[in-house]
Amino acid sequence: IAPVRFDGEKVFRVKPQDEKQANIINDLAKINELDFWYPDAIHHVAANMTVDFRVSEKESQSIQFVLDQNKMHYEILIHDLQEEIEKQFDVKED
Amino acid sequence: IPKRHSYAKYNNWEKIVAWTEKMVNKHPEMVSRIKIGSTVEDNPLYVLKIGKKDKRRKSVFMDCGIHAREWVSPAFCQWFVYQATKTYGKNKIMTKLLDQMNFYVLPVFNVDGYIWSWTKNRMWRKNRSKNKNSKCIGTDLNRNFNASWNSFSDTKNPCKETFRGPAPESEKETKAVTDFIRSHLKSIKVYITFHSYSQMLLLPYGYTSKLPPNYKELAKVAKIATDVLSTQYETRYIYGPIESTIYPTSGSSLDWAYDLGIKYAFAFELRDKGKFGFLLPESQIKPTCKETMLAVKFIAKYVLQHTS
Repeated sequence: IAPVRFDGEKVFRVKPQDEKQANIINDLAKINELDFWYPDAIHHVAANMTVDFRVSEKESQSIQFVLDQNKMHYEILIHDLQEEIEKQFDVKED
Repeated sequence: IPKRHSYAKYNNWEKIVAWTEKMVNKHPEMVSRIKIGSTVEDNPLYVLKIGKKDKRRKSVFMDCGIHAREWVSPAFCQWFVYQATKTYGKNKIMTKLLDQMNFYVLPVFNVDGYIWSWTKNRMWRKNRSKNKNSKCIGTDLNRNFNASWNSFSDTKNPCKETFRGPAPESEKETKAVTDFIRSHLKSIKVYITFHSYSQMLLLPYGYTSKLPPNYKELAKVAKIATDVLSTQYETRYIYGPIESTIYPTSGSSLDWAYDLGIKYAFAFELRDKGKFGFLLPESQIKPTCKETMLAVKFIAKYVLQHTS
């Protein structure tokens, strides 16, 4: 199996302000492949908590559209995960 | 020449195994390696025992790497062993601790998952066991402990990241750790498990909003430990019970250890707060380890002074 690459994948940070917005994230998780970084899983998502999730490049546009359409607070923590994976090794060999 | 082990870098499993052998050979009077079991894919589970070989003493059990992608966690366990052996006889607190306590350090709990996160999928979290009647692989080892194991229905889907496994302690890794802790229960006074990220110091419980009987004391220790941690680089941690600080969780090692009788049980969520998340750059490994070291030494010293 070739190693998985994460080119163009993004990590979103969303702050659902209320139950309705928390449910929107729930609905997004039903139709998209969201990898929850914080909290560990969708069933922990609630209003007024910080939610971080990873999503493929392809799905990120539609996610962003829904978040914008619902005027949700969000930021993109990581714009290209593969790049970040390579950048984590930022200490030279001894 | 294969690249060497480095405390300033992330090390793959092969390097960590070689490093355990090196530590035993370099410090035979203080470090011994115990094979407590093996993983689903037959990798060894090694605990390093740090301390003098003489009579039974109070001890601390620390585990790292229960979730594969949380790489800074195993980096801390390696740093701890390095600092313990390097500063014994030089640093007053570490000398006092090692003169009177043992430390059992499990550098990587989820070995198969860790290897997979290096070789195939950097975002992997669970172990690598196969699940009956499912194409999905892996159990979340931190939902597999017998602590209100099946109280949340959303952990029974093998395709989810928080799958609890088919039964409590169903995973070889979990069983190896619980058997070891049960067989050393008389001496183990502190249980500490290391995760990332969020910068939190977590206390029991996760499976209930009920506070543990000695919560006031645990909260006092956690407050001082996080204050001490922040003296190094002003890194801010919050602390509190899992359930109300993050969210309700079942089957966690922290709750299991506490309910087994280890009344000083803590879970660290190391750096950072999301800027890099699991992909914390290596340049932050040393600062993270140095500040965490202060908190761990305080906790151990407190328990040494406050337990019979």
